[in-house]
Amino acid sequence: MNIFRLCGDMSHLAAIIILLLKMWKTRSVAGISGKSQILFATVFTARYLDLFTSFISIYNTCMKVFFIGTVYFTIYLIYMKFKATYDSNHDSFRVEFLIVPVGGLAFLVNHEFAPLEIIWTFSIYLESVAILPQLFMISKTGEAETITSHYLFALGSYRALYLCNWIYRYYAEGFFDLIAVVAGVVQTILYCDFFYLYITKVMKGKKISLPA
Amino acid sequence: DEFAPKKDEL
Repeated sequence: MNIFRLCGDMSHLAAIIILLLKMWKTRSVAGISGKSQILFATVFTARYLDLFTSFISIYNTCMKVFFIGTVYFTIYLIYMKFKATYDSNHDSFRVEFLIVPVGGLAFLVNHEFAPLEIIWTFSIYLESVAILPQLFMISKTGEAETITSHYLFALGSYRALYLCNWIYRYYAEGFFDLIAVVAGVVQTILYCDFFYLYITKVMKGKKISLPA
Repeated sequence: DEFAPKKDEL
């Protein structure tokens, strides 16, 4: 563990807590993409299959349980509890256009052609594009609530911090995972225009409103 | 399998 990865995990944790707080306090899921949350649930389920078979540390197990538990709770809030406030018309990204290519790529490009490894690779590739339905929804509605912007900033920062973690681990431990790094770079790049909007607007107290 | 880095990250 290093400071970059710890900050990254805390940023990820913060993003999930911000999202839950937004939903619980406002009792509304307006502006939140249910499809992205379903993709995140798929990512966590596929990646943490070894939750009960391989023990890394208490921290690792607790975080995995928390991530899986909260993402399914989020889906419950969106599609059941606060279903009336779910904006399905604007949450119209065709996720099959993500899952099929990502699934194919996981079969072709992986560290080892073994079921668990391919499923892990699928979760890494899927995570890098899982936010697209959410960003697409914001571009369609033309704006994002400030609390949703904080959620996205924390979520985007988590993988950017993981990139720093991988640089550190390469020099400190000789650890290098090309698949995770490339997917992490793609994932972080997808947030860049949002980061720009966040820093130039939200930090000055304005709302994010994209040209619709 | 020696090429697959250990999976100790979230």
